[in-house]
Amino acid sequence: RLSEKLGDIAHKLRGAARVSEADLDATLREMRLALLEADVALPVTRHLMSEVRERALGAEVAKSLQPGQVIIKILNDALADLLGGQRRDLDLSKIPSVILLCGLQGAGKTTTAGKLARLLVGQGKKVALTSVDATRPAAREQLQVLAGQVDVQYIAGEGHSAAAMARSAVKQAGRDGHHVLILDTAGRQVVDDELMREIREVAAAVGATERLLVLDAMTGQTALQIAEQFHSAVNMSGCILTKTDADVRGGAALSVAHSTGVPIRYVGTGEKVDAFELFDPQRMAGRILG
Amino acid sequence: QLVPGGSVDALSEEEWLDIEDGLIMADCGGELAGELVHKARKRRGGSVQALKESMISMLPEVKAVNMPESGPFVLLVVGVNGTGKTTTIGKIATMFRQQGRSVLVGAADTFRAAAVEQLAVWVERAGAEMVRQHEGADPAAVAFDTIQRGVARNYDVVIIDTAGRVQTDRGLMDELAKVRRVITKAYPEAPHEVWQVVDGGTGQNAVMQVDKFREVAGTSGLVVTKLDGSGKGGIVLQLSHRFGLPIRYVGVGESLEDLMAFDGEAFVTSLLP
Ligand SMILES: Nc1nc2c(ncn2[C@@H]2O[C@H](COP(=O)(O)OP(=O)(O)OP(=O)(O)O)[C@@H](O)[C@H]2O)c(=O)[nH]1
Ligand SMILES: Nc1nc2c(ncn2[C@@H]2O[C@H](COP(=O)(O)OP(=O)(O)OP(=O)(O)O)[C@@H](O)[C@H]2O)c(=O)[nH]1
Ligand SMILES: [Mg+2]
Ligand SMILES: [Mg+2]
Repeated sequence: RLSEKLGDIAHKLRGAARVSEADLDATLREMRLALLEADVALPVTRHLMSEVRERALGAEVAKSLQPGQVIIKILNDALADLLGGQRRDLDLSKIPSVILLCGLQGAGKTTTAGKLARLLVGQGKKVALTSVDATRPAAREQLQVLAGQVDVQYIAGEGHSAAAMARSAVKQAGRDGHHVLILDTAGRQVVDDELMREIREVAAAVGATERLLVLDAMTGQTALQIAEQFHSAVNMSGCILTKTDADVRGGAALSVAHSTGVPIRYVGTGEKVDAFELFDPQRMAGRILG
Repeated sequence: QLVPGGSVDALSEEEWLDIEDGLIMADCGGELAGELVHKARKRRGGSVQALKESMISMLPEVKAVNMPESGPFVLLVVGVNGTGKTTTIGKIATMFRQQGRSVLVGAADTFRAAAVEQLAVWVERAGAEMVRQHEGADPAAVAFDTIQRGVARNYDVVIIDTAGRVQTDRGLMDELAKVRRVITKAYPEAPHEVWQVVDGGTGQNAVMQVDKFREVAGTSGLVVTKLDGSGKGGIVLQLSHRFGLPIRYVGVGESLEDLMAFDGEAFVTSLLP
């Protein structure tokens, strides 16, 4: 684990008059492997290592009796800064405000739609759920069951395309006086041009105030490409990381933050509709460091 | 360029680093990528071919699926949430139906919203039949019921779908162990195969997933899904290296025909320039 490995290096460096560049590079090599092991994308890992190196060559390490500890702290701070972003509430200023959920197949969008609905109802909002997933068997039924569980209205959009269904659902939500409409979409791969075109059309059709990427926390190196492509398609306003209860290190979170600058808003911590928390950057940084 | 050991490198330093980067970005793992490239370079005439051969040799030898001489072939499908179990079962059922075999599927995911409804659509499309119980029923009871019926009515194939679960959930892992035990209770030589479905875009967490599931369910093979996406599935190399489980099939899309046998050579080629 990184903290143990760095602990060893810190121990070796204790009381050294100064940290040589060789010692520092040895430390950075260990850090690099640990970050890759935590599924931080390679380009992001490189960026973090050069940043840590730069700060570590500064005065604070040279003066310290515990240079190893200082280097670890520099990395921890770099991670927390990257993940920190501006913490703001969801933009629910329109009536109805549409929250668009998008992401890969099986990421947890439909379940997250239910969780988000429950959270917002708890904040006193009048919420409706709708799905434009016409591909996956029983996708809309799944969301209808969840709507029942969290006691919100399910709106069945009508139309021959996902965009048309979405538009009709937004109109209906407006007529029924909802504050928020959560829009669940079909899972898609970023290399599927036709489906990426579809999500662009859906986003353009509904003018969503929040466009959230739902990403599985155990995603590997491709989290970078996934975040970039969805950002380019829908101009993401945030990300929700799911299945963090799988004891994942969660390096995918760094890839999202680094490539899009978009904040991670919530994390899914289980299968039930109440397994949903506000994202905590410090805690995530700690997990990635192991 | 000379490398320690005295052999002459066929590729430049930069070319080797690019190859290593490629392996890392394909989710092979930082340490494994470094070791593979290092070993390939040390071999006489370090070349991409040497690397390719060492990667192919890491893949487990393909043993035949444990098909029984008589009675139903029983397959248990397990894995983490959302990896593609239910869809994969639709594809496997279709494959067996196309071979003229009768297929019975047990809907042992009794928890998730519309799980049984989703499976029912796939079973119908595959031309197979399904056993289900009421929502919230004990998954082990559904599995038992399905096996019994499969044996009594001479089905050729019985497939049990289970709920997704994370390997860190003690209660759900115990439940899975119980499902497996009960299957054996219903039919002693079953399950003949236990396949874990792994999402092809997963990172290094897949190692812990396979480790824990194998401990609890006795995994005998893997299916890697969503390889039609941006994920190259390099995690397969890591899993082969550590567990030696055969990769039976790969999923390459959301339709019934999107199932292919795993081709080790093609897979390794896709990870290299
Ligand atoms: N353990 C755990 N499971 C989760 C979490 N979020 C979702 N799931 C599960 O992940 C699986 C997939 O969730 P879905 O909501 O169907 O995913 P989806 O993105 O809508 O899938 P598609 O519509 O097929 O793209 C289900 O079994 C969910 O119960 C989470 O935070 N933790
Ligand atoms: N692109 C692609 N999508 C796939 C593949 N296999 C499954 N999917 C999709 O992944 C999503 C999840 O599939 P499911 O079959 O519901 O996964 P599961 O493991 O049964 O999920 P839970 O039962 O909720 O744990 C669905 O949208 C499937 O269509 C594949 O090979 N490629
Ligand atoms: Mg869905
Ligand atoms: Mg399923």
